[in-house]
Amino acid sequence: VIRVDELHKHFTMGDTTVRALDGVSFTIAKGCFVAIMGPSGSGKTTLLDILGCLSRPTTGEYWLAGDKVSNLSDRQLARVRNHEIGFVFQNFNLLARSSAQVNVELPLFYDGVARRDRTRRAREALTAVGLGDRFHHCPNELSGGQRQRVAIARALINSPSIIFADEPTGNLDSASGNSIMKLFKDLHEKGHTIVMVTHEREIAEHAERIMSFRDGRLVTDEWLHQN
Amino acid sequence: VIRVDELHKHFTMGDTTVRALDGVSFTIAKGCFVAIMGPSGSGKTTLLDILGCLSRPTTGEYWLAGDKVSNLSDRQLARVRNHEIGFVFQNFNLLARSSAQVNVELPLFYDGVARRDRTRRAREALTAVGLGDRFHHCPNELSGGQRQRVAIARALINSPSIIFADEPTGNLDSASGNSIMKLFKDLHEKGHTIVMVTHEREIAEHAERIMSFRDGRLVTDEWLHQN
Ligand SMILES: Nc1ncnc2c1ncn2[C@@H]1O[C@H](COP(=O)(O)OP(=O)(O)OP(=O)(O)O)[C@@H](O)[C@H]1O
Ligand SMILES: Nc1ncnc2c1ncn2[C@@H]1O[C@H](COP(=O)(O)OP(=O)(O)OP(=O)(O)O)[C@@H](O)[C@H]1O
Ligand SMILES: [Mg+2]
Ligand SMILES: [Mg+2]
Repeated sequence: VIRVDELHKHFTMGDTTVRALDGVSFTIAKGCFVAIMGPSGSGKTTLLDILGCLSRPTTGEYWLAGDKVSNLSDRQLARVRNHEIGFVFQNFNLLARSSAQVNVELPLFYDGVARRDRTRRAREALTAVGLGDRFHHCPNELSGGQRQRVAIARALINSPSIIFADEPTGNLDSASGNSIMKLFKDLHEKGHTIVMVTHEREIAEHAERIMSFRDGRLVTDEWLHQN
Repeated sequence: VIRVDELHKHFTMGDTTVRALDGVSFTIAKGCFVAIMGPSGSGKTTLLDILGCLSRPTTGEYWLAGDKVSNLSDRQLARVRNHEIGFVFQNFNLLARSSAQVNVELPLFYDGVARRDRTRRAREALTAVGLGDRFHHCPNELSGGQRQRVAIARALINSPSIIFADEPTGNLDSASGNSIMKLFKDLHEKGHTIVMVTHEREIAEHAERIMSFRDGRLVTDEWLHQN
């Protein structure tokens, strides 16, 4: 469902060029659960942003569910981002002046879902990540790991077929982290495709496959034997 | 050098009260390296903010280097915060429109340090955390782990005697995380006191002592045998 060919992403600053992605090619089958690892600064977020249709590569092609993404109109891209894809950001990107519940309702609000259904579904999603008693807290009234879980709940609310998660357990203790992994594995068993960046090997081992990056390149691609 | 007695911190929201800290007492000797662990939402950041003189408890007392913190004037508190304490925030708190170098120079700028010295020292601090080629990048031009390392460099620039670090390796791969731990251990050997929140046991084991929290209370206090 995901195929990339010779992706490059450069940032030019004055007379230096940062090669954030330096020729990346791979495919991910529908329904696969993949972990992405690699050192800080190796290009993981840059790659995830391109896969999530949030940014474009400098050169190279990306096919999503058979469509060449560079050929999609802005309107088609917006539809993909809102309905096909759920994105958990490394820095959460929550609305600072809105409660956890309003933050999670946002994708449903844009879809024109009726208020009573929005509220019910947002509260279910928050309860599923252990925040059943935090609906009305705003981000600055939540712990770091609680904000992270609001970001996860918001990404999953539309039950998107593809989930991109950038360090979803970076601020979570092992029990909370395992409960998020259980949530992801349940979605995986239902057929969702999951691409998750993590720096923790124990979290990566919940996936079927680990792709490791260094200096903007894919250096190892390992398939794990799941029990 | 740090002593707390029956610390309580409540947040009242409408008719519910969140007991973020529910009666915490302990002492930390000068020059000790302590790790703080516990589930998401257990009160770790709330505690660290009080120890770092960034917030006040609802009830209870805190003595820092012999002074009762509740008796210090705003001016004395500001001096302590700027010179005695270095604080690495869980969400970094960087200036979004300033480069890595300017962010790290900030404490020196407030101290009236001459520009040439500020620049030299900020660049040394950034190089020590592996960002020698990122001086002029702004936070949105840096990876998550790079922003985290800018926050660490800024906290250490004044060589403060007490360092508080809230999840300093949450966004770092194991190699970068280990290199930050090496930096902390070097400072510890020079006599600095370090109090570090982490959710990763392997990181916590670099410390001499691990205090574990749950629901706003200290539940275990273990001394590790260092090799
Ligand atoms: N301003 C606030 N108003 C209401 N509740 C708050 C406020 N700040 C924090 N809390 C609550 O206090 C509790 C402790 O928060 P704290 O940030 O100390 O947790 P933590 O241990 O650092 O968690 P994490 O590991 O997720 O960072 C949380 O349950 C949080 O929801
Ligand atoms: N807008 C930008 N301008 C210049 N350089 C950038 C920009 N965005 C990212 N970079 C650089 O591109 C490289 C890759 O960044 P990226 O965020 O993809 O890393 P990452 O693998 O996600 O790292 P981390 O594990 O620390 O989150 C980094 O070295 C970073 O400094
Ligand atoms: Mg990243
Ligand atoms: Mg915290």
